[in-house]
Amino acid sequence: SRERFQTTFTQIRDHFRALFRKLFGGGRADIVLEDPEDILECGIEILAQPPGKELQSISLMSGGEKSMTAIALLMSIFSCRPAPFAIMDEVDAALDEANNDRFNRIVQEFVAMSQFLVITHSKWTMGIGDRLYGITMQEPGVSTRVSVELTGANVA
Amino acid sequence: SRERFQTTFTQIRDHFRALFRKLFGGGRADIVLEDPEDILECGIEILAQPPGKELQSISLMSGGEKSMTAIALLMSIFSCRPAPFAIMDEVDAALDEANNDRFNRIVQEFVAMSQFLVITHSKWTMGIGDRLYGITMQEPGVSTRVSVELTGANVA
Amino acid sequence: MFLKRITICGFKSFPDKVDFEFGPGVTCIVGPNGCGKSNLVDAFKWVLGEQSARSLRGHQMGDMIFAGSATRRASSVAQVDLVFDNADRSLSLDFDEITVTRKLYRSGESEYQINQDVARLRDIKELFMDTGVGIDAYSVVEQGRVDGLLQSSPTERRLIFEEAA
Amino acid sequence: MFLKRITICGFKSFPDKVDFEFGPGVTCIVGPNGCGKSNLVDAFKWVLGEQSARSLRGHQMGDMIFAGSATRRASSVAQVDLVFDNADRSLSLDFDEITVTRKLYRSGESEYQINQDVARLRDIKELFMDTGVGIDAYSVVEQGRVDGLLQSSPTERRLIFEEAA
Ligand SMILES: Nc1ncnc2c1ncn2[C@@H]1O[C@H](COP(=O)(O)OP(=O)(O)OP(=O)(O)O)[C@@H](O)[C@H]1O
Ligand SMILES: Nc1ncnc2c1ncn2[C@@H]1O[C@H](COP(=O)(O)OP(=O)(O)OP(=O)(O)O)[C@@H](O)[C@H]1O
Ligand SMILES: [Mg+2]
Ligand SMILES: [Mg+2]
Repeated sequence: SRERFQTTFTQIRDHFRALFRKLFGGGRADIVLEDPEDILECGIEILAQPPGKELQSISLMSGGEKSMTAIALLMSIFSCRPAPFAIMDEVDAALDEANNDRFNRIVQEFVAMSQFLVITHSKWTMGIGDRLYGITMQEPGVSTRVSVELTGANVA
Repeated sequence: SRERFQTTFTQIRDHFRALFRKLFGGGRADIVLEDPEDILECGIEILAQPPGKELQSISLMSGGEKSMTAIALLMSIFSCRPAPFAIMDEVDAALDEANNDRFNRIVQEFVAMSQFLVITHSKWTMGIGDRLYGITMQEPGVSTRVSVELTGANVA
Repeated sequence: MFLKRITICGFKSFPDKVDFEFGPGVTCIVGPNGCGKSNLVDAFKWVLGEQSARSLRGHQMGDMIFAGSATRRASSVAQVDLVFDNADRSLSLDFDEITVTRKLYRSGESEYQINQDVARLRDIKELFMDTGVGIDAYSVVEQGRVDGLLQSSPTERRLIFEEAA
Repeated sequence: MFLKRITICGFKSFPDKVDFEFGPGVTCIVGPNGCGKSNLVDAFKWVLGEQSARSLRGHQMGDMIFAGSATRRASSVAQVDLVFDNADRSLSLDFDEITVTRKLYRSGESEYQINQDVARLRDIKELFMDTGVGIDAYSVVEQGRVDGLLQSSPTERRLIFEEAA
């Protein structure tokens, strides 16, 4: 229904505008209905302006900036309609340490509302796990589970 | 011309088969002409089998395995027709430490034939640089060059 | 409701039965390239009814069955079980614990189960309707797909918003 | 021949003139997200004649000119210079050093230069023909594009092989 979409859209938009500023330490972003007259059919545009930079097309953003913007939007949609369970497979791949930290903090804010499964190679991301499993292939081609000590030698 | 393509193709293929085994520590890979009757027009297929695993479609490979296979093929094409200058922007993003190491060693084998520009966030990759430049934005939105000390605090 | 564990047997690179217990908060999975982490994500999508082999990085569903290795013969069946705690009855079945199972045989035969009773895909979809559990575009972010929302066309993006609405 | 340096001024996030000296072997570039590393790659592609704004992550070529920032006004021209050592005369011009320049003005006017003489894109292409310098699919691997060769169709892949042949 028209109203339900409008309500959800506005909610997601408010979250996104706030979450972007949190993840970027400033700047601004928005999601816009391409045609407000045609709210039931029109597409959705994304605008994003990192702090201190000019507003330009999102295509010109860097790899890490795009990841952070996408994460902000994903988490905004998530907070409006929390799925009990969310999976993120190496979403931190393009992030530098500073951005990885901000990402970690945002995940921890959402932990109360959902369970998260986070796959990562990053030692910074590993630290936010409430539990940590390793997967290895002792026998080639055969996956098994191992427990991982963060302080020990078997952090892969 | 038919012969020239056949010669180049065979050269690249030999390099690829050897380089894959080097990068994966075993296994086997190949590039195949889809239609050997139609050598001037047909497409090229890639086969890859990491050590100890079954030969399956390359789509089933992991992110890191795909990167390593692609790097092997890229470097094989490169060694047949060395461009004086090659640029690699964060090609190590999906690699774990062990694979990043093998990648580093392969790059160093090619250093004699070409200049390389390597962009990376990985401290393992940084180590292979003959020189290291940092780019920062002291003033937001304005890129400047800085020199970087690998032992010092300004490794970004 | 919350997710208790996933059990994988014969699916992709897991010829032996392996389970992963989930608790509240964040569960982190680590390991070297190619060890099976993303295969775990595929298992989750698959047991919840994923119909597209391509979206699981395969060409046909048979690709989901363990194909063998240097030391193992191929499996004849792939099975994944997903176990939920349903004490709060947010899933509309009168059980404290609900297990969703999917099996696929080499022959091509496949079946779903809910608490060991044969079920159809439709029953699984109905069970999770409006709970947010599932394979919608925003609760599973596959490897390399994090900026999917930015790369989509405005219309594709809208579909994701509609799902959330 | 070998590459000596690239100088960037007014291009993308480089309003001030910045140069990078290259030597033999590996030059590594590091820095935080969004600082301008991939823009350096774009500058290299652009000065060698890249015609597609999309392949430089923009929508039109005007996107290549510094658009301003919180503390700076937009530039009116973008310029990139690429300097080669040509002592071995592998480039067919009788100079020890060859500089290729590309400029783009806000007005849309643009020009190429070879050692400060106005040149056409065709002259640049001819200069580098058969030297392997350029923006072919295998000597520049853009961010996120490393497994491009694996994702291409067999026919697209063939085009890259033909370029190498
Ligand atoms: N049906 C199958 N039978 C046996 N092995 C399979 C099957 N399907 C996939 N695999 C193997 O699983 C491996 C990929 O696993 P996965 O994608 O989970 O790796 P990963 O841990 O995510 O690695 P990365 O860190 O590189 O992303 C591949 O080596 C592939 O050969
Ligand atoms: N014409 C322009 N004027 C001003 N800034 C621009 C222009 N074009 C691009 N930028 C800015 O350049 C930045 C992107 O830089 P770049 O892609 O080089 O980052 P990067 O160092 O590669 O980062 P990452 O590590 O995340 O890949 C963006 O913030 C974008 O706003
Ligand atoms: Mg993976
Ligand atoms: Mg970049």
